[in-house]
Amino acid sequence: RELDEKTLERMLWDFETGLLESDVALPVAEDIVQSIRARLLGTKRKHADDILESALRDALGKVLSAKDFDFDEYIESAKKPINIVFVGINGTGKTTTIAKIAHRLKKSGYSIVIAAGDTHRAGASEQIGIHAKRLGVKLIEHQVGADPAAVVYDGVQYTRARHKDVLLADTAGRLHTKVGLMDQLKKICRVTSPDLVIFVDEMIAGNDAVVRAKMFNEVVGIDGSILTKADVDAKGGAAISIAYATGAPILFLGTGQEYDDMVKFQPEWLLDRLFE
Amino acid sequence: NLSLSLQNVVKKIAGARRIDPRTIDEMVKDVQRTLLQADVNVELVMGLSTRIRERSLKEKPAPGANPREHVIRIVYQELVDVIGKSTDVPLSKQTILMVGLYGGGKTTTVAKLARYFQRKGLKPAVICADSYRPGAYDQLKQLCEQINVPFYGEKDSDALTIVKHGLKELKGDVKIIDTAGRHALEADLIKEMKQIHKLAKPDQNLLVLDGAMGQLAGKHAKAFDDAIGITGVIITKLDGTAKGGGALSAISETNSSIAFIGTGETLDDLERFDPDRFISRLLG
Ligand SMILES: Nc1nc2c(ncn2[C@@H]2O[C@H](COP(=O)(O)OP(=O)(O)OP(=O)(O)O)[C@@H](O)[C@H]2O)c(=O)[nH]1
Ligand SMILES: Nc1nc2c(ncn2[C@@H]2O[C@H](COP(=O)(O)OP(=O)(O)OP(=O)(O)O)[C@@H](O)[C@H]2O)c(=O)[nH]1
Ligand SMILES: [Mg+2]
Ligand SMILES: [Mg+2]
Repeated sequence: RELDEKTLERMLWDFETGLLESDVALPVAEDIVQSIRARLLGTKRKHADDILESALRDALGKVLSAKDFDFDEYIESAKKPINIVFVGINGTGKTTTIAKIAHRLKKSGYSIVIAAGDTHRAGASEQIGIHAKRLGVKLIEHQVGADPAAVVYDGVQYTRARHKDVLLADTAGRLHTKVGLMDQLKKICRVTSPDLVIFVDEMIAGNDAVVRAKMFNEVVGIDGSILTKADVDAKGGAAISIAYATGAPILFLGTGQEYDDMVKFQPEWLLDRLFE
Repeated sequence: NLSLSLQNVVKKIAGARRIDPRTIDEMVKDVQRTLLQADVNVELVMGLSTRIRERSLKEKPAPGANPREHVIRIVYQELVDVIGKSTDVPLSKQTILMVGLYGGGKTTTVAKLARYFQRKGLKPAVICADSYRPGAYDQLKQLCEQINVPFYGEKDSDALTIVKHGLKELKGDVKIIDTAGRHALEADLIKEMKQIHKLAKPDQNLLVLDGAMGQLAGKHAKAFDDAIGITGVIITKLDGTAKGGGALSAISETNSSIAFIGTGETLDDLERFDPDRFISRLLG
């Protein structure tokens, strides 16, 4: 017999609650449910659960494998030197992620340069200096308080002049609501024309992930995201929220503090967790 | 100003007739969405919604109060029940241990807290017991130099040794210990935290929580509480768009309250927690 409206609404509500409890942002969860409601109307009750799961996998699958972009293939085929800038709000793991990416690319045989674009926070240059030293990677840095755009520009020039493959530019964490700091980020990107702007956010973030991903996307344009601290929050909801908000692919998940603690993002991993 | 208008609403309560259930349901659904978007725990929102709905139907609205004002007054009271008052922060000799997840703002908050006590006329002193994060020592040392606060650290020692030496060396009356980020699944780090707690015997164990923390805030707060007992919570980065709803679960799971909120990157950006303002911001 057909699914009556009351049963359908209850199913969709349980389903939405499940998404919310997995840390998917509210507007995103509502959107997903809305797209699925249309698929479920008029179906038979006994088929509803399967249709619900497959409709969700389709809806999310599209979001999560946005513009099938493979980071490793991109690095391999793109014209060198490649400039990549890492952006995001305070404390999400940008600096640590740059170290992990440098480690990964170096293992694959690429020559890497790091630009210390955080010229503002206490201990920032010491932190990235230690990573560069441990990785045996050249670090471009200026004095504390220097113009970050100048440091990254300097990094671009060095990478090109010395025929290095990839420049990884760090930037200071900044809240998306600070107009001056967002303008500074816009300037860094305008002056250095990065090939990739990577948004680094954390898996443990809730609804704010959508707000800030949207803002960064509007201000500098996001080509891909990396979600850190997936070892702390393995529910994965923030991945859905951010992919939804930016339309950009999720490249990697950070799964710890060590250089090897990073995995390529697989949509299936996330979908499986949602259905556990 | 929310509390003033609420006081007036409460004064006028006698004799109003009830508001219809459908309107109440719409209002409650509205409040539910607001709280969920503010990152309040789903289960907590559902429990609150049930109580808010029952009370909204059962209690008489103030004469002239529209449905929204009637429901909001009840929402406000229910939230105050969960949130309670701000943590008592005695201005006396004490040792404070700062703990929390990665990147939440512990190091910055330790320096902000030192500034707070300094301004109150006390002599703070800071210990860097983070032996893991590259540059942690330099970060905290530089912040302490900004405000002329005595700093103790050792670049190549383990956390326990640093704390032992630091507590002996430092002469300040308020000793604040910064620790490395950690979470429940890192058994070694949890063990280290318990050992630091046992050695330092802090008067306060403050949990630093990022204001944008999602649904796992309560679960993680509970893990810290189970390990060493949390006496107060500090919610950071509330100068952005995050509402800090995770804080509600954190305080209910740790049976504590919110002591301060972080509202910026500079050392002056630490405010005493104000329940009224927090709730107003939560309800948008
Ligand atoms: N558990 C875990 N911790 C992480 C991960 N990524 C980063 N961290 C930790 O998060 C904390 C902050 O990392 P940073 O690299 O300093 O973050 P950031 O974005 O550069 O911070 P700001 O420059 O201050 O904005 C550090 O303690 C890191 O070790 C991860 O994937 N898992
Ligand atoms: N806007 C804003 N930024 C903050 C606030 N508190 C801390 N930060 C920033 O958040 C980032 C992380 O702060 P830290 O103090 O390094 O965090 P932590 O908890 O010590 O990090 P780990 O030691 O790696 O776990 C830094 O960029 C700080 O400047 C706040 O209240 N508002
Ligand atoms: Mg950084
Ligand atoms: Mg720290």
